[in-house]
Amino acid sequence: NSIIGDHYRWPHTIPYVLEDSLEMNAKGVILNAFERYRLKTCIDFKPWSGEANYISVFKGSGCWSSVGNIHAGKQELSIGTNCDRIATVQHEFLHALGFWHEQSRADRDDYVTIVWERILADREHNFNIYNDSVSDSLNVPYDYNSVMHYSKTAFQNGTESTIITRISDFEDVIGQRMDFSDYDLLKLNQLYNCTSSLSFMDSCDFELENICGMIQSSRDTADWQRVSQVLGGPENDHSNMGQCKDSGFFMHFNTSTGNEGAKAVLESRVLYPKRGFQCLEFYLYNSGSGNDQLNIYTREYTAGHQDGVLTLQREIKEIPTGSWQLYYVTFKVTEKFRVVFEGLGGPDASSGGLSIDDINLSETRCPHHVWHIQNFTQLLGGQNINVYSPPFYSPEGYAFQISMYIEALTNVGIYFHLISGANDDQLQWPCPWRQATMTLLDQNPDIRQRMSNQRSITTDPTMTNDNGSYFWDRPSKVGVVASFPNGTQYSRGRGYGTSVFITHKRLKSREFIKGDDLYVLLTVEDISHLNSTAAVPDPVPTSTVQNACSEVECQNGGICTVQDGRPECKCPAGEDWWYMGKRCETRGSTRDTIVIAVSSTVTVFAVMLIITLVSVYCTRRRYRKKASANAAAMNLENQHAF
Amino acid sequence: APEKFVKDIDGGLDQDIFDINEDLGLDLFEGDIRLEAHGR
Repeated sequence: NSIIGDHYRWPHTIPYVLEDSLEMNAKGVILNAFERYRLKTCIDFKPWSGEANYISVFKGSGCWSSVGNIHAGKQELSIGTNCDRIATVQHEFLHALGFWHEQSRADRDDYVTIVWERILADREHNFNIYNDSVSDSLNVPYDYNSVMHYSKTAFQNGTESTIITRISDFEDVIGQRMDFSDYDLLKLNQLYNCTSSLSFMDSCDFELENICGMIQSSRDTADWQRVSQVLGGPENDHSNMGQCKDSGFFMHFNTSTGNEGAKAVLESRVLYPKRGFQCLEFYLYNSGSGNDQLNIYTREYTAGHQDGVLTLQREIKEIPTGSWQLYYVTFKVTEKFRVVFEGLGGPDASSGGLSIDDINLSETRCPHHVWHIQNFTQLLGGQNINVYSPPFYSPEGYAFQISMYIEALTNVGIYFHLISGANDDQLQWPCPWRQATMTLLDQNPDIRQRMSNQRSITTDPTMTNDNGSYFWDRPSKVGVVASFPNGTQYSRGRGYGTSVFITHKRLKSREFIKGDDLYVLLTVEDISHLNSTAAVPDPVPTSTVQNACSEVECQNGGICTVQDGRPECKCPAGEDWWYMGKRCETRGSTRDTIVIAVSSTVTVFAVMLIITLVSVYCTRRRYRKKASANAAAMNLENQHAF
Repeated sequence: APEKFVKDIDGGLDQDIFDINEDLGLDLFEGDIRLEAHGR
């Protein structure tokens, strides 16, 4: 449901500024939202460096945006208090990219009924329909699942729904704020003529016989087989879980043949990296022995290495048997490469082997940890229950734990707790500016079609409890004593999160629970570098850059950058105005230029006219003199002639 | 028994964009659009 007019479009890479006014958590969430655009669309974002138009994301009152590129130079988009949810940011940026709300489409009355008497007084105008002279639904069907759709309770004056979907199954679907829907992406990619995305590389569920162009290696003793079930397990693949007849394939390496040292190698097609870092995700099922092993390599085709350079990225051993397990492997590859899966049969007897399915590869950051909850459905059994994750460590060594608070009927909450850990004596307390991102994984086989539910919180070291103690101080100081299942005692800090992470209904939708397994992906990253000046969200690379610019004060919103080691001011400019000068101290505009041009033309014209007049006058005077001289000469001659 | 040794950033409310803006007294176009001359 897009705004009509090419002039409302942005370039594929949108310049932005994260203003200092933004909350720290909001800054991190906005950068995470950009990663979702980079994975699923061809829209990218870059720090503003003087382009005519850019989006200034600031902490205004509420969450709002303009629709489309309005060529204002600095186009504001507000992410205020409580707007720091990733889907809210995606929603507001979709407005900026040129999209209206879904239920304002010209054809909406075919799909929803507006209950006008239940709408807040004077808010009825928020439910207007706009005909196709103003907005274009791009030939895409009405989308109840759009991240741009109002919820059923929008602008309600009581407790009754203001929007009733004509297909009742969608009543609790509208208003989702998890991620882009498939149709959201279809429209956006169509509007911006997207042919590829920045960070997606490959997704394979082995449903097609060509197995995504993967190849069997000849340097092994066995092949991986494309099968739909294995006697010793699994009974079905991970993609469809046996739901669909005559489909549901995966790759299997049979280790029950008993040949010790049996090896089967499967290589991906050649892949071409752009960003230099990758995340491999796949599901693995072990029905062989506990010693069967899977090694992950990359084969990088660097100069002078015809066959590529094989690098062992991860050895996966002691693979749990009897269920599909989710694995992540991080790469840092810069040249074209293949991913290599090497299955190794262990020495012990096996009645099955190794199986892999639902591979996804993207140039994104892998989650730091995975909380795998098995037999999840029984936890939804109808009573309030708290579930705690195992302990994890952040990259710098902060120990933490996640708790999930499952209410009997309505919502599921999720909270981040710092806990006592082995490194506490070496760490900084209160814990400063760590952003914890908790993602409930939608286990769709294709990473591009997932609508994972994500929330982030950030540890503000200045935050205090009611008793004045620091919220993020050492858990052994401000926490409570708790015990792990094995009886070991530890201190658990207060939880920080939300009691309304997801509703039961949404949790049971899509593929959040699959094979009775649920996954929460966890990342805890240091975002203290975002505490710097507005326009530079990435850490400043070297101190010289900082020194060079720190002595320079660019005026009128200019940004200091370093060119060839010298600080330079990038001056802001709009459609018909700009700043110039060493420090952007001088303002220029097309109007001034026109005035100058016209006045100089007039001046030149006047000067030319004067010169012309003077030269005509002189010429005429000279000829007059000459003429009179000639006449005199003639007289004289005549006098003598006769 | 589920302990509530937690701090809820949403205060237990699942507020959508429009609820947040309404509570702030913003009467933006369709709840969260700052309208330019779009012909709407």
